[in-house]
Amino acid sequence: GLSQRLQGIIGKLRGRGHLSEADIKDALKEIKLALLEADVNYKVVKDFVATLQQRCQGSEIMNSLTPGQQVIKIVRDELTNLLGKDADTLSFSKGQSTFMLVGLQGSGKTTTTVKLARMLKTKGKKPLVISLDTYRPAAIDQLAIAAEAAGIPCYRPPGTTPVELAKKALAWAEDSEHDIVFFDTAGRMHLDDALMEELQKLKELIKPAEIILVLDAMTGQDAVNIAEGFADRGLVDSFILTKLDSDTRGGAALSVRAVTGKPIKYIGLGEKTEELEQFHPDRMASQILG
Amino acid sequence: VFESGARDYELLEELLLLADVGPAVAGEIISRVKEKKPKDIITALKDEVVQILSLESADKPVKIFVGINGSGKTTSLGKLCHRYVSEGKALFVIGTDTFRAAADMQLEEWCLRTGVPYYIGKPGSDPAAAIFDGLNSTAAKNVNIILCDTAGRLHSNKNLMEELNKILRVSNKVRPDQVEVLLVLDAAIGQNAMEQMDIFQQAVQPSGIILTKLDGTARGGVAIALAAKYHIPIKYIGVGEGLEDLLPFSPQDYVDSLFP
Ligand SMILES: Nc1nc2c(ncn2[C@@H]2O[C@H](COP(=O)(O)OP(=O)(O)OP(=O)(O)O)[C@@H](O)[C@H]2O)c(=O)[nH]1
Ligand SMILES: Nc1nc2c(ncn2[C@@H]2O[C@H](COP(=O)(O)OP(=O)(O)OP(=O)(O)O)[C@@H](O)[C@H]2O)c(=O)[nH]1
Ligand SMILES: [Mg+2]
Ligand SMILES: [Mg+2]
Repeated sequence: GLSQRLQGIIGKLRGRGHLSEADIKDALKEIKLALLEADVNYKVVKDFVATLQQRCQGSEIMNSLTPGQQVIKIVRDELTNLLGKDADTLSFSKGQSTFMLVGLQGSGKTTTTVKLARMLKTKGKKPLVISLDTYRPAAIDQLAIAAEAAGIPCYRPPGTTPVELAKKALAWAEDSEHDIVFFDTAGRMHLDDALMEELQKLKELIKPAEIILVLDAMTGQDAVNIAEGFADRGLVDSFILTKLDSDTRGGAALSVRAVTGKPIKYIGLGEKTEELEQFHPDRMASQILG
Repeated sequence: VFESGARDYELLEELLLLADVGPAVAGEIISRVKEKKPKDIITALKDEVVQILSLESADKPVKIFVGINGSGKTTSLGKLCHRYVSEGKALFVIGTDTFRAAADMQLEEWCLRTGVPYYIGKPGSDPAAAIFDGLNSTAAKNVNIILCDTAGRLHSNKNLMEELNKILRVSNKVRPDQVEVLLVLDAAIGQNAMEQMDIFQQAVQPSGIILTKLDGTARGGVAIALAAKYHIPIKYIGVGEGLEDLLPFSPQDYVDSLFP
């Protein structure tokens, strides 16, 4: 991984006991390459490397007896800081909290909706899940079947449009015993104005405590466009990264965090409903560095 | 004059990177173009990429759709049904995703929409048995084309990759020399697609790629790296969620959209 590569470059300079400008430059080049290979967005990489350059001019590096290890430590620390703080949970409001899961087609929203509900059920909450996806064939069935298998109540309101379903569902849920309501929405492109406006309309109606953008962890350079596309319309408060059980480096995590400042709260580690875990910035940093 | 050239190359390499071509392949493409010392850098770059993407491959009657979870396999199969039906072909569909919730219902709806007969394995049943039964059914005889859906899976899951290999072996037994595998790839995917292809190549030797979700901002540039390394052609592209949103791949059109 990057650690070995940096050890390799900087290790060669052991005899010197200090680093030159050129050595720092070589190390930064290697870091830039590693981050690009890890799918961190090109512009985010540039900014990150510029920050590193500042820190690498300091005496901690220039006078260090183990400059290679120092550089790696700085990279890891900066990356971890950027990725946000540990153990951030969902923001609950008093009484009944509603949440919306949004994102691109196939990112894992429906699966994650049930995962979140199951997780909260084990913590003593009474979650309800509702699908607003009137577009994808059998989408509503998918949520209902997955929820039933996990012992999670799923309400299927009557109606043919997402707004219609949301209105009916809110009215029904209001009188129910559920303290948490998750709304699963249809996948959409941030480029699709009509569908993005529909999402804004749903937000005004539902007034969610939090809108969670569900993103495939294998996403490449486009992660920044997706995050900005949703953030610019006020349609993301936090992220969940799915399919991290793949061996992907997951640079999209750094990209979306750097560009929106919103926290990554959970990660999906498989198709089963228990395969959802807390996001840990230090672990993600190690994964990105490879 | 050389000054502006260097800046051009830098900008073009940046464009390739932003399209997910990846640093190694982007660098290689730019060096090859530089060596030619072209007058028109952009055209030379486009030609270089078109060359990489211009690949032929087999067209077998039994097509198995494979790929990562959520990449667009089921939807692409449905769209391809629509295309073949409108070309007057006789089709049959086999569903082997017996794992995911409502996978059977989703595929069934596409078959009903496009008027194609089908055999879909029951939830919980063995996928290899489903393809065996489907291929041996009476309805599968006397058709031009058989499209087979499989469950999404990660290349990092050994058991699921072995399951896929078994599905292919069973298909080859029932229909020797008539089977090809299509890898369905999401255009937004990053460099992990290289690892994916490495594993999928070993397990089922895909002969073509369907690149989906090109109607977003993603450009699917990793497919260029895949073409360069594995010489696997992109056969179709997905540009939306509707029946008509599947187009035959044209290297020139694709390259023109990369460098507008
Ligand atoms: N391996 C793995 N698969 C996942 C994970 N999360 C979701 N999936 C799978 O990814 C595929 C897509 O998941 P869905 O929940 O249908 O995605 P979606 O965002 O609701 O899709 P649309 O509604 O069509 O936009 C399914 O095959 C899921 O089982 C994960 O963390 N790991
Ligand atoms: N915008 C857009 N969406 C697409 C395209 N192709 C597929 N989709 C959508 O992507 C989502 C996932 O598609 P599926 O066909 O269920 O993907 P899959 O690979 O079969 O998923 P699994 O079986 O769960 O692994 C659905 O919401 C599709 O409508 C495309 O070309 N453009
Ligand atoms: Mg869904
Ligand atoms: Mg499918």
